[in-house]
Amino acid sequence: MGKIIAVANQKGGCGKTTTCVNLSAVISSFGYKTLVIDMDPQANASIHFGVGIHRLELSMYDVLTSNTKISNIITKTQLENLEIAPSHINLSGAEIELVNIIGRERALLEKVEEVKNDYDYIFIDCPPSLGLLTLNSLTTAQFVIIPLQTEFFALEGMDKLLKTVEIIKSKLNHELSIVAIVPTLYVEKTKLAQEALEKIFLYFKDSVTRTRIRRNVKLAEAPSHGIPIMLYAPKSYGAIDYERLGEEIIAKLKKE
Amino acid sequence: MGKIIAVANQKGGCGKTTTCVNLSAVISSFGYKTLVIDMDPQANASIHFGVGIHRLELSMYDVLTSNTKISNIITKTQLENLEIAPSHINLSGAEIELVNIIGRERALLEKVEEVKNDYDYIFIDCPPSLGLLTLNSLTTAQFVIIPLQTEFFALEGMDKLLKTVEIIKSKLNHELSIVAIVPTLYVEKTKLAQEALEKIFLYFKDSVTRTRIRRNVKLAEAPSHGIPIMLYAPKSYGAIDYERLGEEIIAKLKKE
Ligand SMILES: Nc1ncnc2c1ncn2[C@@H]1O[C@H](COP(=O)(O)OP(=O)(O)OP(=O)(O)O)[C@@H](O)[C@H]1O
Ligand SMILES: Nc1ncnc2c1ncn2[C@@H]1O[C@H](COP(=O)(O)OP(=O)(O)OP(=O)(O)O)[C@@H](O)[C@H]1O
Ligand SMILES: [Mg+2]
Ligand SMILES: [Mg+2]
Repeated sequence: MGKIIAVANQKGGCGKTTTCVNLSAVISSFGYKTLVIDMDPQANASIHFGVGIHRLELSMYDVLTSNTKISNIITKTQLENLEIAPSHINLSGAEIELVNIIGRERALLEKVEEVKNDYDYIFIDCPPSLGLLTLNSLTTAQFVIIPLQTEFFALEGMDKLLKTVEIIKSKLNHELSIVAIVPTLYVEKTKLAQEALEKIFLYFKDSVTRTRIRRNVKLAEAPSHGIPIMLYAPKSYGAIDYERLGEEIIAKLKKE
Repeated sequence: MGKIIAVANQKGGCGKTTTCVNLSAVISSFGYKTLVIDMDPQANASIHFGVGIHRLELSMYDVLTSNTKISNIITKTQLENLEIAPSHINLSGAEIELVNIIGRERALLEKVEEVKNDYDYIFIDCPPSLGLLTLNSLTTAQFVIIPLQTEFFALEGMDKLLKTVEIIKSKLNHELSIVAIVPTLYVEKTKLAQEALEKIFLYFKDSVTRTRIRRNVKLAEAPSHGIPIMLYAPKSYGAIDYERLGEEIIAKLKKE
């Protein structure tokens, strides 16, 4: 019975995709059957796994706006226990097409029902917005992981994200809960990062993971090779940090 | 007669706000009467100028969705020649409210007509998406500045952005042209940045600015003090780079 986890934050460039890709990869390497759903029209998660997005006949766009099943588009990755439902640029059209559809926030949920018992964990990569694609992801998921860059603007945006989670929880998805706030792009020695981290701990206490994802250029190089960090640079800080995060998230989810 | 410049890129966290804020600040310091229009519901540019966004009675949300004039919300900044039309979280509602409005991509243009001759330069900060807020910004502007992080995903997204600019140019705004591609968050010594820069030069040749905005922690600290880099840390690399960029952009715009 799949645990479904949305990786969400409307702030741009805070490490959603890098976290979704590398965390799901690590968890699949522990032996869990894992699916990544790419809900971002930028298709960065799909690209990160080497999916040729320009050659796709069908993508999450078709799943959300036509009667295409999600099983029609799910494809293998380089990792044995990890599959992906890829995105495509056209997905940006879905937000406008869905606006006037009855039950527009549940379009994804209805399609994921078909496959959710086939996986132990399902991760959803969200775009940098609180529009319909993210609302669909939060309506489908039981858990949210919030990557939070240890810098000023990141904290500013948290109120709005937390309010949105509350609204979805009360109106559309009573199960939804925040399982983890992950400090990302962390530069250990700067005053900025230290102050940001202290603030994050003050507000979010135990939801904040012990693991910080440190800034590591290997994490920014991996996507151009179409593979997750654990295959690209297994001894790097990036790989070590996501391995630790994987263990920590599994432990947190087992308590839920 | 105001030159209107949109700062746009659907990729998150590539330095749109940091560029919009600091470039407009530098240009205003050259003596030009300058306006910043914050079209991002995250309101980061407004926050960066110390605007108390939670205490605003009216914002760009009201300008776009009611008969509020943009002159009703324009407010001073700490810089003599620089004013701002601030944003508010509610602006994310505007994208949905505008979807079914006739001429929905021109909502901003109609409101900016009132003030565009009061300024030499108008900069528009865009959200990380190609939705209606960015489409409105691109329909209003004569020029686009594209900040481009010197990393892999940044280049991936360029095709879609360029196509969007082409579509807007042909259907809604024949004047629109890309005045500059600005390499941002540049870390001089990494292979990743070098390779990204070479690719950017290959595709975009003369549109790429000589000035690279180097990664400099002062740029990430400034927003928490509510002031642009030139006031926060005038001797920092961040301030030097944006000063140079200001001169380069003025020169490029004078040729247009
Ligand atoms: N810990 C890290 N160290 C170094 N680079 C990183 C790290 N995490 C992410 N990056 C790089 O930073 C950029 C932004 O990261 P990423 O794309 O994962 O963020 P995002 O939140 O998914 O962005 P968006 O809002 O556009 O979806 C990318 O170029 C990525 O490769
Ligand atoms: N050259 C730089 N050096 C150091 N930090 C920077 C630099 N440019 C931007 N930053 C920081 O990186 C983060 C992302 O920058 P910024 O918010 O300007 O990007 P953006 O494209 O406007 O993001 P969004 O897509 O969310 O609107 C911010 O925390 C900002 O303070
Ligand atoms: Mg992403
Ligand atoms: Mg911004």
